[in-house]
Amino acid sequence: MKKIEAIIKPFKLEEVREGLSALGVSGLTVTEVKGFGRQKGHTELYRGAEYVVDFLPKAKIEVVVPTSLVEAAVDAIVKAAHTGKIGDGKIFVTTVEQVVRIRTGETGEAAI
Amino acid sequence: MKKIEAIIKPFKLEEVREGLSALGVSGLTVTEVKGFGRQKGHTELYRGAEYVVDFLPKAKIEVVVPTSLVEAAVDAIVKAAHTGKIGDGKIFVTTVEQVVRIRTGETGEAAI
Amino acid sequence: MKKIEAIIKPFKLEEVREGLSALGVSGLTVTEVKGFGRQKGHTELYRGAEYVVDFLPKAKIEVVVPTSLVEAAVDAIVKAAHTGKIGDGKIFVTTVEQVVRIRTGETGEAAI
Amino acid sequence: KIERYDRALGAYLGVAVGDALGATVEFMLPREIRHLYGVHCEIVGGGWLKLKPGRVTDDTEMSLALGGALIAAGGWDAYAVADAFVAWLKSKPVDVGNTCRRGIQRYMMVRSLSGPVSESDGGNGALMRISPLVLATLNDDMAFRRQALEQAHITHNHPLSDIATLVLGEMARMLINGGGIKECRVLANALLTEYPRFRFDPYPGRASGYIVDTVQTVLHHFFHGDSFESCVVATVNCGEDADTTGAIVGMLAGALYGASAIPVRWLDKLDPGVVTEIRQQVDGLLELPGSQ
Ligand SMILES: Nc1ncnc2c1ncn2[C@@H]1O[C@H](COP(=O)(O)OP(=O)(O)O)[C@@H](O)[C@H]1O
Ligand SMILES: Nc1ncnc2c1ncn2[C@@H]1O[C@H](COP(=O)(O)OP(=O)(O)O)[C@@H](O)[C@H]1O
Ligand SMILES: Nc1ncnc2c1ncn2[C@@H]1O[C@H](COP(=O)(O)OP(=O)(O)O)[C@@H](O)[C@H]1O
Ligand SMILES: [Mg+2]
Ligand SMILES: [Mg+2]
Repeated sequence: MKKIEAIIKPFKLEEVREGLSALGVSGLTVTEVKGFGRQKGHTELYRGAEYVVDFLPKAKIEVVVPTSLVEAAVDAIVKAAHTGKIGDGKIFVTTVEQVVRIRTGETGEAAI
Repeated sequence: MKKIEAIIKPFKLEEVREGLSALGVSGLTVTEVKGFGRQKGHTELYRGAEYVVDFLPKAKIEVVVPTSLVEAAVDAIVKAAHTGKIGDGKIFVTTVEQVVRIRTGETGEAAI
Repeated sequence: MKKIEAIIKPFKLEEVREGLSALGVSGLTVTEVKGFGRQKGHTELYRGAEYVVDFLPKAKIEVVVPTSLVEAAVDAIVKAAHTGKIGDGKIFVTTVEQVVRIRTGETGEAAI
Repeated sequence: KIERYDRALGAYLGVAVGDALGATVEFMLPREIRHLYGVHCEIVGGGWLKLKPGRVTDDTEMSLALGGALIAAGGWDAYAVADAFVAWLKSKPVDVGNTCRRGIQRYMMVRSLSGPVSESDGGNGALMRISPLVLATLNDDMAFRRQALEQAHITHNHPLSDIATLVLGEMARMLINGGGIKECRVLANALLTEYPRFRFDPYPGRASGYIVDTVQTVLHHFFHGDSFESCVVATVNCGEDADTTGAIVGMLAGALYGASAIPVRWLDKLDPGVVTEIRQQVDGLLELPGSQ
């Protein structure tokens, strides 16, 4: 089992979910995060004065899938989240040793 | 050392914390997240019109423990977070290679 | 490639970012979290009455770096985030198997 | 012949009625159902899926996917069935069982028609969708046995799921072909002799998605009821996996009592699109070689 963490532009969340559900992946967890990267922040006006906000809001998607599905899931995320402009985001893949479904006590691949 | 990530129903946070502190685990980190899974979202009324919010608020607990404690900690979380109704949540276990306590510079199991 | 997760006091975020960018690490992701640890909560005044909030706001920084850079990055974070008072935070290091830059499709170390 | 058609239609409509009625109380406990509804006996939708009244769930939808594939292929084609399940999964269904999802995903990734035998595949998802295959093989025992297991293994590979799918499918075939409740009892007793864990008298009281709990709930209320309505109502008021136990008892009760015995007030509430598709599929399935 692998955990895929994708940090994407927030407006792409729906498209990424669609891409994953076409693979039958429906369970995922989303966190609102702030990104600092090559894509610089922007300038905001606050009480008339200009100041630079150097982070950008991003959405972090965490989805645990069977290892056999990782490649297809990563491809689906890249396709859905891509705009070609700086700041599109990153995908990190790590190994998950155990998964438990709290409702039923099921473990391993049966739990996702 | 292992990291346990538990995505649970928010109202269960207190019980899970108690279950863990009964094992002597007092440090943990909590994040507010949104969950998409078999448990569907809910319908909200906004300015008189009904619309479907398809995610549900969840709490993500991250706790790093010595490997010898993982099983007991996972059991404690399952016991505390279980309601039997869909959406109870998931637990993911991954390996942590190094831990550092920033205050003292301690590393490894001494740091948790 | 390794992922470094650092849970720090929120007011230390700027210093930690500067410490990391001195090493040439410019990309990172930040999440607002709540910490429960040795550092107990604090007492807040709310509408004149005192009550105990048993968690503390923390910032979680996630930064993926080439393995060769891990030690230097951890040192930089410890140096920047350290105050010597309880609650300074923790650093967790885990292995990342794959990284993808969504904008270009680059993978591995080229993607971070 | 009329009677056989009425029983065949009864079995398939029975699945949809049991599904739509049971969905309201799925995952609830009997005492919660008593508290909210007294005796739950009307198709009102709602439930954890917040359904419109008459809406069916994965139980009926997977049956329609299987039935559609049988008719389109003019008989059995395992890949066509698996492809139909994939198309259904991609259509964002209102609910998908975890074991069904895993199996369909496996097929999508590696195109294998069966996973390894697995302890975690002991759910009722393979049995719940068997009715179109029953109608397609009313005159062909061997074909039913082989195809029932092939369709099951696309998502569930577990010995108890296998035996339950075969035996309850056999019972439905026999009832539609004019056998009575006595012959049914003989088949049930043969199952209990070989697999005592399916014993359902006295009723153990569990109605979960575990195939043993499901079969006990279904057979207990099927043999103790005396009408389509009494079998289905008693079953869904056990709660837990109520839409699926309701669908399966609906298949057996429909096969025994016929479509004409299904309460009109329930048929009127059922999703009209689903009723039309079921009627069309019954015609198509009965014309397949296995039922001639
Ligand atoms: N090394 C890193 N570790 C963790 N998160 C990163 C890292 N680099 C970038 N990110 C995240 O990815 C987002 C996009 O990265 P950015 O560098 O702006 O664009 P691009 O990948 O298109 O060059 C950032 O806002 C940040 O959230
Ligand atoms: N594959 C997954 N990867 C990451 N998080 C998941 C996954 N599946 C479910 N979750 C999380 O777990 C929560 C509960 O899952 P859900 O499917 O609703 O219930 P259950 O586990 O009881 O069937 C979801 O809201 C989501 O936050
Ligand atoms: N075992 C743990 N797992 C995950 N997070 C932890 C753990 N222990 C502490 N933390 C996080 O680190 C923060 C600081 O820890 P704390 O115990 O208060 O201070 P110190 O490390 O200085 O003794 C906590 O607020 C919490 O967010
Ligand atoms: Mg269902
Ligand atoms: Mg069900």
